[in-house]
Amino acid sequence: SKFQEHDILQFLDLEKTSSPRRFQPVPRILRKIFQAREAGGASQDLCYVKELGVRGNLLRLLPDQGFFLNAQEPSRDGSCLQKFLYFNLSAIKEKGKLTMARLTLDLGPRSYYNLGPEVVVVLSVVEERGVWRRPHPKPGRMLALQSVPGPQGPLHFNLKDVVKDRNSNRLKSLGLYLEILAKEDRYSGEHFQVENTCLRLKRSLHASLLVVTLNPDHCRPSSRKRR
Amino acid sequence: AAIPVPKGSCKNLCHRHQLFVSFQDLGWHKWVIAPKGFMANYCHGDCPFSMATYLNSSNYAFMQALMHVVDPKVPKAICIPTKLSPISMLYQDNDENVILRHYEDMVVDECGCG
Repeated sequence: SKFQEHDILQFLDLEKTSSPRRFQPVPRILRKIFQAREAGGASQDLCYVKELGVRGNLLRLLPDQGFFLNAQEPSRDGSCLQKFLYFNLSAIKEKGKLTMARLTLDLGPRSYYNLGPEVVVVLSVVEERGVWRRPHPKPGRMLALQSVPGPQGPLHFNLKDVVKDRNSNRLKSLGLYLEILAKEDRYSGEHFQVENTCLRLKRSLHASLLVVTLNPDHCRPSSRKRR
Repeated sequence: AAIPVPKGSCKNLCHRHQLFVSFQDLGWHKWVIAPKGFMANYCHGDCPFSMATYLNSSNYAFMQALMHVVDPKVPKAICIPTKLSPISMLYQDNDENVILRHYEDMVVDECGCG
């Protein structure tokens, strides 16, 4: 109580204290990096995130705040699910240099069973504004089209240019259109239940955006050598 | 000539003082996930000329102390951090983002005369 909370917040380059409405689980990647730093001691270069291979002193994991688009059963043409992904970029200040923006689509835990049919993941940018008021945002520029045999585990997409572009245009959010198509392969001899796979993907799909920035003011090597 | 080492308690000599800032005390424990707080150690104590060659001193501290002996108007050598280490903070902001932030040179590990 003796010192001003405001001073120490400013000292830590934080604008204000937080009062989160909901507690988020600590993402595994951040917990792993934090524990490695705690264990590593002072000798390591902590402005380099060796787990990700990029420079950075501030890592933010942004949760997806979007919604599924088609609530009906998977359609006949194999369209498994369509989801609008929405990330609030307002926390990312221009001060830092963006060194990484990685979208992770976690398709569910790995297992040796019910691999399911091969799927195609299509990721596009939603350009339009005010998308919240529209029931079905339209996909714009395609960012990625990836075929995934046996959809399980995490998929990573490099969105650094997209996020940098949003930042430079002072756009404080990023909307993405995600579509997953299931391909039933009649020749493999295995009969995949497309519907089951789609339902499983819908249930377990989890999207997040990891943004890494580097603030050069906070990363100076100490110059004094002891006598 | 050999300089006699002063008798008396070395408590007044330059050394590191430990201070732990608890996030619980600050009321920040609801949004700071880890650590529980950080060490806000500080350096304090005398840097007498006779000890300058012992107290983890730099060259110029020795000269500073020497000049102070010759001319008391010259300020004494002072007790400063000589080794610092970083801290990392894992916390949640108001937008439900989970953030890992690193701060360089935050914790005083060693003090010396400078």
